[in-house]
Amino acid sequence: FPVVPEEEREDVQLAKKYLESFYDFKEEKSSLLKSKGLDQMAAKIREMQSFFGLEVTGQLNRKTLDMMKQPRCGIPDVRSYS
Amino acid sequence: TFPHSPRWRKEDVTYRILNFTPDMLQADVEEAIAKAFQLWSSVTPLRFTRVYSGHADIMISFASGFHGDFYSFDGPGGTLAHAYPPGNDIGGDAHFDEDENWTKFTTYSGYNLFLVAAHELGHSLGLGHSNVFGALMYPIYMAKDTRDYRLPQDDIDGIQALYGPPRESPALPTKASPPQQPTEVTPAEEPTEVSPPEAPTEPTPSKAPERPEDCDPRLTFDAITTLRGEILFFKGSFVWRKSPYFSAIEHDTISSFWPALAGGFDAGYEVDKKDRVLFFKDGQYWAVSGYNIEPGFPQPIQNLGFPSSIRRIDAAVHDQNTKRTYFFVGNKYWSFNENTQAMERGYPRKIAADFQGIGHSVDAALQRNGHFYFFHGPNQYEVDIKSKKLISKMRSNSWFNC
Repeated sequence: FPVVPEEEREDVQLAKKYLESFYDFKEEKSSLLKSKGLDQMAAKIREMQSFFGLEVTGQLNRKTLDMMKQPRCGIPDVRSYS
Repeated sequence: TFPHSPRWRKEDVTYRILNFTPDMLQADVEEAIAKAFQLWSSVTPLRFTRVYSGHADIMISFASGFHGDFYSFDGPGGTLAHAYPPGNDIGGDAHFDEDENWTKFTTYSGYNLFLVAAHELGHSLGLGHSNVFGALMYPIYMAKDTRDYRLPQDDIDGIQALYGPPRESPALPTKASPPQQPTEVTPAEEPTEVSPPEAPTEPTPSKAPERPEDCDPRLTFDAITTLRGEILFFKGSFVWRKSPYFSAIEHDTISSFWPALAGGFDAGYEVDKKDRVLFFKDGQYWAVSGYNIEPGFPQPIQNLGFPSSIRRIDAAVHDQNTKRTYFFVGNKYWSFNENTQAMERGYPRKIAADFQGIGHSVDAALQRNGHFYFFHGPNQYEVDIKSKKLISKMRSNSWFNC
């Protein structure tokens, strides 16, 4: 079924937080660079999908979101704590 | 690994448990963490010693939400724990989210502390995440049966790339004498021991070590103890069990009795009046009663009165008549009074000075029917307990009806 808008917004927030925590994603705050931020986020989603052996689409599909909701270690997957 | 591959530049690493989760018995937390360390020490030269005060290399704590570093925890689920790569101060420390439900079981109602601690301690030793599904260092928690848990190959390759393989290779028949002991000059009549080949420097492919044949004439043992009338012979992770009730020798693994001690022992002895067996590995010892490890263990062997220069012992044997326990280290031995729980004055003494005919180190020791049996390489020496005179010399595996 299509994802209802509210749930979709929550999933995007969850994904942003996940990618910031574990894939060194930095969200673009300025609206001018919004499109750049979306490209960056898609690139980080691809990096995460590749790490977990998921289909690399750059899109927040169900499998990718399910993987982001799994209990896990707090260490980043792609770089250490500074 | 982490960028620049930080690692501990020493083999003796200390840890301290700063606090405990109310979800589990303190003894179960201690056992889970000791078992997690054992997993890594069994495939590297690293030795882990628990300290109870001051600073340790790896400080372990439970906390929730913001807890003083830049990575706050997030309530139940999500992030379970995190740990820092080797380094000063916070380096090496491991933090567990108290908002999770911690358990020693592998049910789905909580997170198994041993599994999560083993993963986090991998980070404390310098490992990053693995994307090999099923590897211990895979970032996502997966409940597994922990009774006979073995480190997956990917994790062994990773940790051995940082620290190399363990000092002695379990498959070799002789027990490497402790490096800090003076080399023993074996008396002329002793067969010259074939010194084990140099351990390979590149990571050892982790083939599961095979149990030596019962009647292999070169068979040697790491430790031997009695236990409730039976005799247990230890080598690596293997146990030979000789029972007065059955003629056949039973073959087991240590993990089938004490999963937390699966890595093997240097020594063991029974104080039968207390139904208690003490096992020694490197600088620590555990007390067990049957299958149960007593709470508060492991403890440093210095708690028994050994000087800090002693990092491990070779063998131990208890004489229930005199209530004395003899500890053997290199060519010397100590006498411990089980009544006063203290080392006796005037020790250590030379083994050769008191035990006629035992002119070398002792790998393992056993007392039975009024005799001591001292094991050295593939031979054992039967000694009368009272006179301390040598009675006979036999093959180490003469107990196996060969």
